[in-house]
Amino acid sequence: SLELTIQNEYLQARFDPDTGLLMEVNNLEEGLQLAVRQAFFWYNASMGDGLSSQASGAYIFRPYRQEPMILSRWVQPRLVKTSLVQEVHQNFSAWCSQVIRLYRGRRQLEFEWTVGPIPVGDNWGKEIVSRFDAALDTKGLFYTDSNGREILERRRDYRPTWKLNQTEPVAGNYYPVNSRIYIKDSEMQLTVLTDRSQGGSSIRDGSIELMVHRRLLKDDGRGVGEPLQEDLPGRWVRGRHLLLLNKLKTAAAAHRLQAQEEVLAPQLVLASGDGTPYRPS
Amino acid sequence: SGASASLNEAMAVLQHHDAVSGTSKQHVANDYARQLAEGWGPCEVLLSNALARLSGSKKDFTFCRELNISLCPFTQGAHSFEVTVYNPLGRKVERMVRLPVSKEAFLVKGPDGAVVPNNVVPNPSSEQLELLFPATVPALGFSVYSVSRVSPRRPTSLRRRPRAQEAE
Repeated sequence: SLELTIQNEYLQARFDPDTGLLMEVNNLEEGLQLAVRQAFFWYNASMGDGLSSQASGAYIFRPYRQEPMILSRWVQPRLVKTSLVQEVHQNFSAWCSQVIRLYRGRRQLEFEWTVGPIPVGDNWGKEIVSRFDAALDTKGLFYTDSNGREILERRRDYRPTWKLNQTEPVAGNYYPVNSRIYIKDSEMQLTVLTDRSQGGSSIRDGSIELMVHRRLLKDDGRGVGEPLQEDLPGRWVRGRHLLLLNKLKTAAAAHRLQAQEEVLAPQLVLASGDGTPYRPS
Repeated sequence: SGASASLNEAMAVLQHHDAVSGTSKQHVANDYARQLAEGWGPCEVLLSNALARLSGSKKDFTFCRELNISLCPFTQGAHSFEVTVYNPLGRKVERMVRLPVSKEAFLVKGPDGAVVPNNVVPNPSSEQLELLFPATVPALGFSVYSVSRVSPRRPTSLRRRPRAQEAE
């Protein structure tokens, strides 16, 4: 029942003692406090229904129900605190776990998730998302990038150049995320940087979700000719999301500089020690 | 001799929309992976040659391709090793280096020979230990850190107490 907190000189993350899930992020440097919950959810992939025979597949994301199911309402957290890093380890299921990490001197909260192999023994294709729910009044707007260059404003159930008849409330609001997605209100901005291209959206005000893995049992009939299935026992993926909370006026500098460091990350080369002097000849 | 031509070619092939979006058939995805892996091999040699020339020392450079899943037989087995951190950005960066290891205590020294603080932390996903230390790398340059195993310090609670206290 002890409250879990990880903190460095710039950020503090607090965890719900009852569920073990993230519940609040504080930017100590800028004096910001935001209630943020984060958990993993899964969409049941459509195999086609009475409205349309369209199945979810490699090309098409089409959930059977518009509300995703939470993977676990609580986790048994494990806290690791050292001089260089503070971590909370969370185990959502046998095939989904996460480390939430705060390094000394860093201004972002790192989520390292490990997902898979997705079980499909129940004959349900599954599409797994990591969802951040924050107390922000975002008025139906969110922002995604285009190849890390131009940030585009996305408005739920809206297209800027034609009158949209929205028939897919979830999939119809998903957009490509190449390096970042963010939401904001009049005071602060919540940004999530990704380490790879993913699908993402803000289905409700204050919410950000990113699809991290999917395993499907039916071809979507758009050309690939195969379901997005995997050889037994299936694949697992590991990736990272970086969460930044900033005032509006500092947010762009923060996420742009950090995203550069992610996209052009330092490379490691190892060697066993002493070598011989190099001669160009 | 190293070469980047085959990786260039593989990357060019992978500009196809099927490779970018993941909508290829499985056997095509397998072939994309094969082309990337075969292209990366000669590139490792090229990078080794470049690092040898820049550092003035020819070494058996090792690349751990599975660091993302906390696997590196080299760092997990070696008693001491060097870590070259290359920064492709045009400004100085500070980065926390994470390397899978099998022991609990290390001495890390920076490019100037000064001791760098480090921790060994468990990675719950892979049930591995990971060595953690901060690295500072100049713009478009590299820093070399040396890592060596040391005997773990005895935790305070395990120290022998005076006999009289034990009897109590």
